[in-house]
Amino acid sequence: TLDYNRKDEL
Amino acid sequence: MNIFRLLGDLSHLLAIIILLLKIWRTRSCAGVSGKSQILFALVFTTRYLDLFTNFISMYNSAMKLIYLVCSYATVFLMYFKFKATYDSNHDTFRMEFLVVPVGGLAFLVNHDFTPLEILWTFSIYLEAVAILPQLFMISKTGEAETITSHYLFALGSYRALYIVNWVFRFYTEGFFDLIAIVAGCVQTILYCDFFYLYITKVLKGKQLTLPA
Repeated sequence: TLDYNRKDEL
Repeated sequence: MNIFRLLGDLSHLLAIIILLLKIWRTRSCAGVSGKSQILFALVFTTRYLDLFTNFISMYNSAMKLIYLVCSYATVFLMYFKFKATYDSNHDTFRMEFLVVPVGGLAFLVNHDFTPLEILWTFSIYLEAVAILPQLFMISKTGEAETITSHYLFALGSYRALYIVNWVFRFYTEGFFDLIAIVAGCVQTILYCDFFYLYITKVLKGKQLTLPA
């Protein structure tokens, strides 16, 4: 799983 | 960034601008649910708390600011400047029926039990159901102005395009966020009957009327 906290979406 | 997400963001921006212009130029918010607009302002507020701490890109920060400013401006126009045209008799959906369960769910199902993450999760769940007061209001009045139906079509299309973006990102980057995906699917499904009416009626130049 990837880092969920890569909140790069609006 | 991919074309689906860009088109989704532009569709979302278009929806927000359409509504703001409709209210500003007609000086009326008839047929628009103020409760949905309050919920959207809450969605952006709880989602973009990292606006100043987590810089992604100029585009990301600019869009977040635009969404926040426009959503609060819309609420302000509806509840203050053009309050006389706000149709509170038909905008009767109980917001607490949405905020409380969504708040509880955000505490139970999230990726990380930290304030910022729970607020982000709350905003994702809330956005999925925030349109319900608006759809409920249209079902009560039995019709919607054409401009309002264009607003709803753009708003519904934005999250549908995001779903395509998530599929694309899964296959190209292996990235996926199940919370956002499930909530995004629920959100898009809520628009399905509206999409059907929009395509069969509004695109043929008819008024959007719901079967009473």
